[in-house]
Amino acid sequence: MNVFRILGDLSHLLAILILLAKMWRSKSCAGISGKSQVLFALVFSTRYLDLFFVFISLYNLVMKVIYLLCSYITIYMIYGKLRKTYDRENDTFRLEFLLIPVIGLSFLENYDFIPTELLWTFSIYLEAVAILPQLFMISNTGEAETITTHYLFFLGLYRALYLANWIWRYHTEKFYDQIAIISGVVQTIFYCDFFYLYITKVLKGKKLSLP
Amino acid sequence: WPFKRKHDEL
Repeated sequence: MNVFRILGDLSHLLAILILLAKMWRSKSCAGISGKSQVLFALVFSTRYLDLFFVFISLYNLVMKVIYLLCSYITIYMIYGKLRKTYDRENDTFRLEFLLIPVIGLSFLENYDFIPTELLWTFSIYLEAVAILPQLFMISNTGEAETITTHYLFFLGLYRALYLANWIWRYHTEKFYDQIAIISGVVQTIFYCDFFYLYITKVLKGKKLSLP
Repeated sequence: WPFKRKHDEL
C-alpha cells in the first residue's frame, strides 16, 4: 500500500459520498445519470466476487463492502426514493453501445477463461467507460451543478492517482497488471476535457456550462 | 481458488 493508492481510494470514496450527500441534502437527483450509476454498481458487483473466496486484508474487505453498499443506495435514491426528480429525458445514452463491446473485449483479452476472471475483466473494462452516460448527459443539457462537478473531479482524481500507484508499484515491486493499466489510462483520458473545464471554470467560481 | 491472479486493488 503506497500513498498514491490510499489517496486514490479515499478520493474515490469521497466522490461517492459527495454524490450521496448531494442527493440527500437537496432531495433531488437532477443532473445525475442513473445509467452511469447502474454501470458502477455492475462494476463493483462483478469485481468484488472475490469477497466470497479470499480474505486479502481488513482494509480491502471494508472498502469493498462500503463501495458496494453506497452504489446500491445511490441506485435506490435515483430509481426509488427520488425518482420524481430523475432527469430521464436527458439520460439517453444507449447502454448496449458500451456493454456489447465490453463483454466482447473481456472474452478476447483476459488472464484466464474462467467465470470469475472473466467477470473481473469485464468490470475493469466497464469501469473505464461507465462515466460516459454522465458526461453525455452534461453535454445534452450543456451544464452541470457545481456539486456534480466536484463528484466528477474526485472520481477523475482517483483514476489519476491510481496511475501514479501503478508506476510506483512497478518500480518498487515489479508488479504490473496490464489489463488494469491500459483500462485505467483510457479511463483517465475521458476525464481530461472535464479537468480542463473544472480548473478554468469551477475553481474560479463559475458554473460549469458548455458553449 | 477461482481466480488466476490475486486482485488486491479496488
